[in-house]
Amino acid sequence: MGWAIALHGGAGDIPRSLPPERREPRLATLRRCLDLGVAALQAGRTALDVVELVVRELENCPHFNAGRGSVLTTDGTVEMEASIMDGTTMGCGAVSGVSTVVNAISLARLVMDKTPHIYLAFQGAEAFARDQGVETVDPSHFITEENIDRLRQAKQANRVQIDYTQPMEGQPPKDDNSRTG
Amino acid sequence: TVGCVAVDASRNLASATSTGGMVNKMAGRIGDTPVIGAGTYANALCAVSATGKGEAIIRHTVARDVAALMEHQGLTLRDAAEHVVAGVPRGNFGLVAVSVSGEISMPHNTTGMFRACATEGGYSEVGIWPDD
Repeated sequence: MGWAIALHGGAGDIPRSLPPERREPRLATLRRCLDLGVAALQAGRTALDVVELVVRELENCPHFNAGRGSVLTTDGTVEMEASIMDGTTMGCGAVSGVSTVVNAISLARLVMDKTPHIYLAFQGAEAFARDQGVETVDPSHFITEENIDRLRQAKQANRVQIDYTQPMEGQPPKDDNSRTG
Repeated sequence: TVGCVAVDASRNLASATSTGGMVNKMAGRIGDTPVIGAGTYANALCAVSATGKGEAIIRHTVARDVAALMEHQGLTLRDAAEHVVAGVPRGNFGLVAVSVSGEISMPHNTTGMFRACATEGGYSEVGIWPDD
């Protein structure tokens, strides 16, 4: 059947009333990233290169929860995570707790390609990023006004929210799992 | 959370996932994305990337489970992916997956999931809700 590609930009309680100005930029980015991946596959790039390429583009879009546009911790900080896996070799790499790396997915690829390890986190991942010379920026680069507002709403409702889930007013019941994830 | 899975013309499979996590998460919280086999997995049969509530995805090892159902029970990618999604409480997550034969599956048990796919055979889809 030849090549195939699929991508996602997050799941959650996405209301059908989502206004066009919030829906269309995301759909346009999905189409653009899909076209990018298709072109790369048609050009003979490997699946591993293609998934990294596409996820980098999605990370660079502030409308999605990764890279620029990442949601905020309770402290108002960004802690990004990424992983990549090659099905042919079973090679894999992952990072978490990065706050300055522009494309966490490429840092995960470097963990896979350049270290004997699978997973680096927090200070170790940041130090590795600098050793490898990957692009880094001030953490404020990743923070959007929309996500500052989402954090404020989530704190008011005392909730932890997955992508696109609308904040609920008031205290959740004590047995509500979503309060702790 | 964003992610991409692909199989190339040489039948190599790969998966990649990236995320900022959850709004208002505790500092230091680790989600499913970097835990290989939870939200991201690829082998010689399929590649999977998941999105949603990380703790649920970790508990159910969803990405590896899709591959295991194909490997050990002989399920198709679609059947394996739908079986795994059905086994997790509603509202928790979705996934995208491709098989080595170029089959695609994008099930979710949330209201919606931003998703897109294409095959060499000319099929293409971009959608949010189940009936898109």
